Amino acid sequence: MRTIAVTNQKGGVGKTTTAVNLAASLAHFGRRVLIVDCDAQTNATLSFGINPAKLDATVYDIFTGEASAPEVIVRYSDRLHVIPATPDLAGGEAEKSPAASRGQALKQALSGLTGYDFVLVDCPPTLGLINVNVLVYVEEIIIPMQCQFFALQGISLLLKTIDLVQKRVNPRLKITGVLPCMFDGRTTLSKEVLEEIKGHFGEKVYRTRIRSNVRLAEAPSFGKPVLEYDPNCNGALDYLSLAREVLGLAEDA
Amino acid sequence: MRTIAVTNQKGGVGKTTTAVNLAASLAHFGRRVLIVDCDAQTNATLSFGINPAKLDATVYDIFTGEASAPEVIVRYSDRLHVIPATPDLAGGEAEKSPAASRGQALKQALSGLTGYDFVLVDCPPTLGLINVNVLVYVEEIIIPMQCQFFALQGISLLLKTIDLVQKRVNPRLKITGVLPCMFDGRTTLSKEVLEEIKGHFGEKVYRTRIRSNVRLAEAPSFGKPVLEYDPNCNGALDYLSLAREVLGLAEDA
Ligand SMILES: Nc1ncnc2c1ncn2[C@@H]1O[C@H](COP(=O)(O)OP(=O)(O)OP(=O)(O)O)[C@@H](O)[C@H]1O
Ligand SMILES: Nc1ncnc2c1ncn2[C@@H]1O[C@H](COP(=O)(O)OP(=O)(O)OP(=O)(O)O)[C@@H](O)[C@H]1O
Ligand SMILES: [Mg+2]
Ligand SMILES: [Mg+2]
Repeated sequence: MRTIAVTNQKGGVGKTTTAVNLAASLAHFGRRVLIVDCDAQTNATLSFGINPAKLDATVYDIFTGEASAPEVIVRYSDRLHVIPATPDLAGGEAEKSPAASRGQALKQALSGLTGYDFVLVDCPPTLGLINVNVLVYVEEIIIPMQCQFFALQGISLLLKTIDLVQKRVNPRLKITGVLPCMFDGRTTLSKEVLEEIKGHFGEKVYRTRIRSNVRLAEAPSFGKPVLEYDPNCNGALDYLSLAREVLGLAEDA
Repeated sequence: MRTIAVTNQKGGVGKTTTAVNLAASLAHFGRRVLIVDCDAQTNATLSFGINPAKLDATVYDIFTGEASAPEVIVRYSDRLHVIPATPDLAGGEAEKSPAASRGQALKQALSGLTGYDFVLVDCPPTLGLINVNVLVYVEEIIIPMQCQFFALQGISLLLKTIDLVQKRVNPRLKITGVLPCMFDGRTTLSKEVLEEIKGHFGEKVYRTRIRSNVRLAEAPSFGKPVLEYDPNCNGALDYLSLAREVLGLAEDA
C-alpha cells in the first residue's frame, strides 16, 4: 500500500485538485484508493459531492482518537473512498489529543488499514501539527507547485519540515515527485519558473505538467472528479498521465 | 489616514497582488502609501525588489516590540514605502511578545504614524494571531476572492473572526469591499461564483474585477508593481480602476 501526502504550505497551488484527480485516475487504472481530507476548508470533501455539514464522523474524530477509520470512511465509488474533513479542524482542538500532539494520530488510526492500494492525503496550506501528523504517517510526498514567481519561496521551510520528520520520526518519508500545476505553456514566466524548479528538484519533477484548464475548476462544483465530469478535457488527460507516472506505467497504458 | 487589511485565509486568491498594486495605484494618484508585509512568505516584500535575507529590521521587530516603525520602513519611492516581512515570522515567536499576544503589537507601533494617507497590510493565508494583530490595528478590510467554486468556503470563519475583533476590541473595523480577483470572464463558472459572492456581500463587491492577466504574475519577478512594469496592460488598468473606487473618484479620473 502506498501512502502519499499532497502538500505545499503555499496556498492555492493545486493540492486539492491534484489529490482528488490523481485519486480518481488511480482508481480508473483499477487501484483501490482512499483519499483523506485533512483540510478545515474541506475542499477535497466537497469535490466528491460530500457535504461536511451533514456528517457526524470525519477525520476530526480520527485526530481525537474517538473514531476508527472504518467508522468515518465514505464510499464514493467501488474503488474510491473518502475520509471527509470538517471545518472544526480549524479550531486547534483536533491536535490536542495525546496522539495528535505527538504527531501519531493518523499513523495510529490508519497504519492498520487493508483493502487499499493507495492512500492519498490532501493537506492544508500550513506547516502546523495537522501537517506533521500527515508527514509522520505517509511514506511519500507529492509537492504541487504553481509555475509562478513565488513558487520556490518558502519551499526551504517545507523541505526543512520534511527533513526533520524524516530524521526524527519517519525514516521512510521521501519526496516522490514535484508536480508543475496550473501550467500556462504560453508564458515565458511559466517556462522560466519550471526551469528553476527543475534546477532545484532535478529528476523528481514529473514529466507531466497539469495545464491550466477551466474544467478542473468547474468539476468540484458538480461534486465529481474531472475524469467523470469531462473525460476528454486536458485536465483529465493530464491527471491520467500523472497517474501513469506514479504507477510507473508506459505513456500509452 | 486610512488603514486597510487585505485579507482572506484562503491561499493564492490575490491578497499580495492586490496589496502591492493597489498601493502603487494609490501612490500614482498622489497619495502617500505605506504597505506592511505581515506574511512569512514575504511575497509583497519581494514584489518591490526587496530581499528579506538582506534586512536587519523587519515587521518581526515591530511584533516583538524591539523596533519602532521608522526604524524598519524602507522607501521604495517617494510616495510608496514598505515595512518588509521576514521568513522568521513563521516561527511562532513573533506572536509571543506581551503586546502581540494580546493583538496590540501593530496598533501600538503604527497608530502614531504620520505622513501617510494610506497604510495597507498584506496578510498571510491564516486566521492566527498575526492576522488578529492586523485586524486590531486597521479600520478597513478588503477581501480578495477568486471566482472559483471554493471561494465562499471558509468565508464564514473569516467573517466570524472579523466580527469577534470588531465587537470586542476594534469597533471601527469594517469590511470596506470584496474584490473579485483572477477573473476569467469567459467562463460560466466565474460569472456564477461572482453572482454568489454578490448575493452574499451585496453592495460591498467592487465594480472593478481584476482580470486574469499574466503581467500581474510577471511583475514581481522584476521587483516592481505592474503599473511600472507594463502600465497599459489589463492588470494595471484594473488596479487603477480599483484605486479610483477606493478613493471615491469618478471612473475617468
Ligand atoms: N490546472 C488547473 N486549471 C484551472 N484551475 C485550476 C487548476 N488547478 C487548480 N485549479 C483551481 O485553482 C484553485 C486552487 O486550486 P486548489 O484548491 O487545488 O489548490 P490548493 O493548493 O488545494 O489550495 P489550498 O491551499 O487553499 O488548499 C481552485 O479553484 C481550483 O479549482
Ligand atoms: N489577476 C491575476 N492574473 C494573473 N495572475 C495573478 C493574478 N492575481 C494574482 N496572480 C498570481 O497568482 C498567484 C497568487 O496570487 P497572490 O500571491 O497575490 O495570492 P495570495 O492570496 O497573496 O497568496 P497567499 O495566500 O499565498 O499569500 C501569484 O503567483 C500571482 O502573481
Ligand atoms: Mg486545498
Ligand atoms: Mg500573499
